[in-house]
Amino acid sequence: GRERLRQAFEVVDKNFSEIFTRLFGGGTAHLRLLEVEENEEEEKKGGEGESKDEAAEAAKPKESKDVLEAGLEIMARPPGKRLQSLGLLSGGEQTLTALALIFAVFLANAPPLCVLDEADAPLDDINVERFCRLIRDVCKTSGSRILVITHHPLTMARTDRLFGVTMQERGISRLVSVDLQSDGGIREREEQQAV
Amino acid sequence: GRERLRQAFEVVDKNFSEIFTRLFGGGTAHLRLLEVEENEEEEKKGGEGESKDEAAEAAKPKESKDVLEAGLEIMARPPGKRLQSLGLLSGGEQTLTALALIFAVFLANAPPLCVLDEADAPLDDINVERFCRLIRDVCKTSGSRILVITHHPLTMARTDRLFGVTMQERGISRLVSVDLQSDGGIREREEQQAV
Amino acid sequence: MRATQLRLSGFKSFVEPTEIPIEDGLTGVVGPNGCGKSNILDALCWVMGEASYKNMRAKSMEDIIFSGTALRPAHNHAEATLVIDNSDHKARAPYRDTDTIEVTRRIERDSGSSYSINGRPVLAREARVLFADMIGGAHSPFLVHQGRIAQLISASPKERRILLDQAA
Amino acid sequence: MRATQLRLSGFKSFVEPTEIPIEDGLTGVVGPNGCGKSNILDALCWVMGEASYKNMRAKSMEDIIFSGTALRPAHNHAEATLVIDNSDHKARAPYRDTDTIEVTRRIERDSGSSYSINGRPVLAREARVLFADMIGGAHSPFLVHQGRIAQLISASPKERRILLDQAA
Ligand SMILES: Nc1ncnc2c1ncn2[C@@H]1O[C@H](COP(=O)(O)OP(=O)(O)OP(=O)(O)O)[C@@H](O)[C@H]1O
Ligand SMILES: Nc1ncnc2c1ncn2[C@@H]1O[C@H](COP(=O)(O)OP(=O)(O)OP(=O)(O)O)[C@@H](O)[C@H]1O
Ligand SMILES: [Mg+2]
Ligand SMILES: [Mg+2]
Repeated sequence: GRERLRQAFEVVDKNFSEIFTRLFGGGTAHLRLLEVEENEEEEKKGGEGESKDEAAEAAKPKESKDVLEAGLEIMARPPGKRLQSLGLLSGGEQTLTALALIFAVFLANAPPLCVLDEADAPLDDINVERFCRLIRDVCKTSGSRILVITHHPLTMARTDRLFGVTMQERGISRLVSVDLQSDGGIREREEQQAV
Repeated sequence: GRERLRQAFEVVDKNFSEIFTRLFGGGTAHLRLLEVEENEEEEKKGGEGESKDEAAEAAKPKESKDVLEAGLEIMARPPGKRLQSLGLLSGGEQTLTALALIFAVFLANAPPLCVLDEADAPLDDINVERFCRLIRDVCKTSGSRILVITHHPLTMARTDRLFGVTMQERGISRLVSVDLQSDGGIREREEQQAV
Repeated sequence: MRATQLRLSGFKSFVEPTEIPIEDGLTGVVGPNGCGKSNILDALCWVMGEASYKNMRAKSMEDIIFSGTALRPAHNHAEATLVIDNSDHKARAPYRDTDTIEVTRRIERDSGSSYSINGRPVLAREARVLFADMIGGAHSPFLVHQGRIAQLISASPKERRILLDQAA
Repeated sequence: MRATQLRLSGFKSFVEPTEIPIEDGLTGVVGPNGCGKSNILDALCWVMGEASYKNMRAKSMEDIIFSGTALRPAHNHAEATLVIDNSDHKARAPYRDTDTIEVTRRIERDSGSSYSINGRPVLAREARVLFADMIGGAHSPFLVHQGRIAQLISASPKERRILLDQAA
């Protein structure tokens, strides 16, 4: 159990730092396994990044005595900024950091299905493009299946296929196949039932 | 105190129902003042809309004995749907309902300033347009000042002026004046400081 | 293992029997506010054994049964089936050698939920365990609900640990 | 009463003295993720007397003082000023006849916050009361934070009552 978990941690930490740097176009991020009781302490003091001396802090992660009991700490530093507590990151920055962590685990052990419900809502256009490039690449390398629920035309344009949900009869949901028009609008295909 | 509150309730309830119908393009909504202990009861049973017989329920609101102690119940029914508990409404429907309530109060007593931070994020394009038309009208009738923080090009196009926040120097925020280009992009005006 | 199809009937706004194909690569789901997109994710979590009505955005588990519209009466039951392609034989015993696994959950007003796998009635536990292996179950970090993407950031270090278990 | 300008210095990512004009009608605030838009709303709530660091998305109130970048050192104090046009003389006594009211909040590391109105030091209470009349104070329903628009819907009936008080 312990050995497997430690190996999983190494893989996820490496993936996380690579995906974070890719999504933010720079910066650094990594994970730490911390003693649980130490965690409570850290949280109170503001843990995840209070320290100004980032390099030294990161160099000696307080490895937990028992991996099986440890909690997962996130250290994230957008490009050009100081290491700060995660709560000070903006809405979009927190979303990108969470996506980096989810897909760090995804690449370590691809699930048979993944659904993201409007995960692109807080992102600006540049970050929506980066998000889309990431999930397309993840799909290709792992052969997995990802459903993205979205209102964003940039995301719609990056999918392999689109399903529309309509309520032509008020209050009743039906699935229809849709095509993206060149102007970004959506048009229903003739046949009413999804292919 | 009691008389003023009752009058305020009548005005806000009327505004709420009008703005809701306008934002949803139909449907009905209204407010109720409920006894607090009754509220706790309703919440447990599922209150806000459990009843199938909507018209009768709405007709006899259980007016609270003491207005000053009462809680505010929301009954909201999108067009063509049954009255259901607010939790079953979608993300976008909840946002529109909340906006209808905020602006129902706004029109009763306009504040000197209002700030909406990405309130349009969960909305589809049709509802963003309705949202924008509402806040423009509210601004005009009340002479009030509204700041909208947004990533949505449709919202940007509906404002009277745009301010950009940039981090040309990483980690340092500065304000610049921006103009919306015809293609939806944003371009900084020459002078660096906001006018 | 791959999920290949989700079938709904009487589940929230999907009153008519609906087949939702799940295919390789990236599938976009689009539609106006309130049309039923998030209800699809609710149905996925529900068929995988979700026990709490709060995670169904409901005030009771029966709220997921179609409750009628201005023109149609309410229904008395709801059903969801997730079809799984197990041709790589990774499912745990006794399903290792079964090529296709269909897990169905059904709820009737006033009498609760029941599960079946390939038509055979099973306990909720059996269906949940099957999904826990596959995708981490109804609370999988890969099923990200609307408005909750940044929840991982505000979660405690202990809560985030579940992610590592998923990777191991 | 009308708010006319917000001045920041050393507040979160606004390290340089910045003047943000507040004008009639609808003003859009735009910019990439993480550039500092929501920090402006934080500054508004802070100058109006916000007492909880949690509502500042911080772990302690000192987190709102500029903490440095890769190239600049941290500061030791932060300041925000909200300028109010009271030419309609609606402010409560003793400000009724003052045409322009400038409320300033300042914080120094290790020594807490202080308030002043038109340069005269005042208690936090005096600043808060002034804003409670104007806009409902730092927790006004008209200051809608990111991701919290639908909070009114999940709030309890009792919590929503504050709205009515605002209308009265
Ligand atoms: N038991 C039920 N019976 C009938 N309709 C239901 C039931 N439960 C929920 N609904 C309906 O489903 C709708 C919400 O659907 P959903 O949350 O999936 O919308 P959505 O497509 O995700 O919208 P958005 O883009 O706003 O997030 C509500 O309008 C609600 O009336
Ligand atoms: N005390 C501080 N000193 C320096 N920078 C700070 C401080 N507090 C917060 N920040 C920075 O402010 C940034 C967040 O700003 P803000 O939340 O306003 O972004 P935003 O423009 O709203 O972005 P989004 O569009 O993603 O919501 C963070 O990157 C953080 O590093
Ligand atoms: Mg939704
Ligand atoms: Mg923001």
